[in-house]
Amino acid sequence: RKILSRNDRVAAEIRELFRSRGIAVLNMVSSPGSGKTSLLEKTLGGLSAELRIAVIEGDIQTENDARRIAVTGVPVHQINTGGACHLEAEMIRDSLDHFDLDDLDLLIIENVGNLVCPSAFDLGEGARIALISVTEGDDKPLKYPAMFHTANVMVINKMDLLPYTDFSVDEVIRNARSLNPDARILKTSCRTGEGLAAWSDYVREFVAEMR
Amino acid sequence: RKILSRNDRVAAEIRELFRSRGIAVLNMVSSPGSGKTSLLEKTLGGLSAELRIAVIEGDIQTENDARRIAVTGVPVHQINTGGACHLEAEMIRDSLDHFDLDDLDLLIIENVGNLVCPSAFDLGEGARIALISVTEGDDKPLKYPAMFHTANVMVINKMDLLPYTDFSVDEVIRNARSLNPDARILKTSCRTGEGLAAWSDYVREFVAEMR
Ligand SMILES: Nc1nc2c(ncn2[C@@H]2O[C@H](COP(=O)(O)OP(=O)(O)OP(=O)(O)O)[C@@H](O)[C@H]2O)c(=O)[nH]1
Ligand SMILES: Nc1nc2c(ncn2[C@@H]2O[C@H](COP(=O)(O)OP(=O)(O)OP(=O)(O)O)[C@@H](O)[C@H]2O)c(=O)[nH]1
Ligand SMILES: [Mg+2]
Ligand SMILES: [Mg+2]
Repeated sequence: RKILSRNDRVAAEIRELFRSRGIAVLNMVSSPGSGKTSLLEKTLGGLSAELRIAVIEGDIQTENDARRIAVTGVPVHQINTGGACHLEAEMIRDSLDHFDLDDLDLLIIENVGNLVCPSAFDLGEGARIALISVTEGDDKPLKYPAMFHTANVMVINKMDLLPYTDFSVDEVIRNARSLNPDARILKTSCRTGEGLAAWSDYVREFVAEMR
Repeated sequence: RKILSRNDRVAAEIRELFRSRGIAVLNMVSSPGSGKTSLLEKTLGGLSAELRIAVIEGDIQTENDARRIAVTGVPVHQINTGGACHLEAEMIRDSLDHFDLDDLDLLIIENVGNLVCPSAFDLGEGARIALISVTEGDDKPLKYPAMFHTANVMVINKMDLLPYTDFSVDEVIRNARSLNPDARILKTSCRTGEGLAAWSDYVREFVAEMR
């Protein structure tokens, strides 16, 4: 039996808290600039008409992403790690008092942009969403395996840029499936709107499941 | 006085070794997929006609990048970290016996794709090259400051995709300059060839300086 790390213990604590309050939690991870904040900017408006949502933003520095989310009207809290390359469960626990947990269906955590370290830190989430943009290359699942192995959903974003790259959607799916045959795969563009409805459907489904 | 970390001690050792042999060393860093390997693929052919070059590739897994570099004919060694999100000086020292240091003008190290952790690990390099691609967003220097603060050169790559993004070249330069007023800034496209001659000129200049 693995001795639970400190992070795992705290993650288990807050996962139980979320379960007891019926709150669904997503942890969004990717390389820097894959489009995590953009995906939320485009879809939180519609989703928050039906669901009570809050967002925790994780970055090394700046409030940039929280300001972008605030424009959607959804409550948001920014964590600045000051240097740490990933969020930890303790940071999530300590930021929960910024929200009214009795008035929440869904908490979305946007992690620090990093395809490596965040994969090792459980944040108490119910599902992990890994974004990859078509401009990064279709070899990334093989080169950064832990992140794709631990993801429940892979979102292939920036599909509008596909004609200008040598990215193969089939190849990236093959690579991801070799690590994680069960991951759901979505294709989106925050520019053209492609796939955003399917993403929103997934989020609604996920919240309904976690109730 | 800062007590030199173990990594800094090893970095100082190999920097002295490189200096005594007259070998220039570059450390290339970026997010995953910004185009480090592509930039080398496009320019090593021309540069290796005049300079004796070797490449160390750093990745978590796969030999993909080393295979791409091998096609240029330049000697290359792949380090697989097996999980570590950055290269360390010890890994560089231990891979030097793959090369004939008496027959080398330039060693190029391509680090693990990660905008955070590699900034804290000196590899004995003479200059650090940070790539950012126009598809990642112009806010990255502010959100991942340590990497841009410690870079000698910032290469803005994928300029061919600029018309399809909301990236501002002026903004990213302003952001980078706020952290590092002295960094040299180059703009490239590995697709159209824009800026590749200026990059090659920089590399030749760097090698001449380090002699
Ligand atoms: N063409 C295109 N650009 C996109 C798309 N999605 C996001 N972008 C652009 O990609 C850049 C980065 O987007 P962000 O939403 O800031 O990415 P992020 O993953 O939140 O970045 P970090 O939080 O810094 O890791 C911005 O310039 C966006 O406008 C898309 O679908 N198509
Ligand atoms: N349109 C366009 N695509 C580019 C350019 N440079 C690289 N790419 C593409 O970007 C993707 C990633 O390029 P790589 O060279 O593998 O990037 P990298 O920084 O070496 O990636 P890692 O080693 O995994 O961190 C590939 O699909 C390349 O074809 C460019 O200037 N323009
Ligand atoms: Mg963001
Ligand atoms: Mg590479």
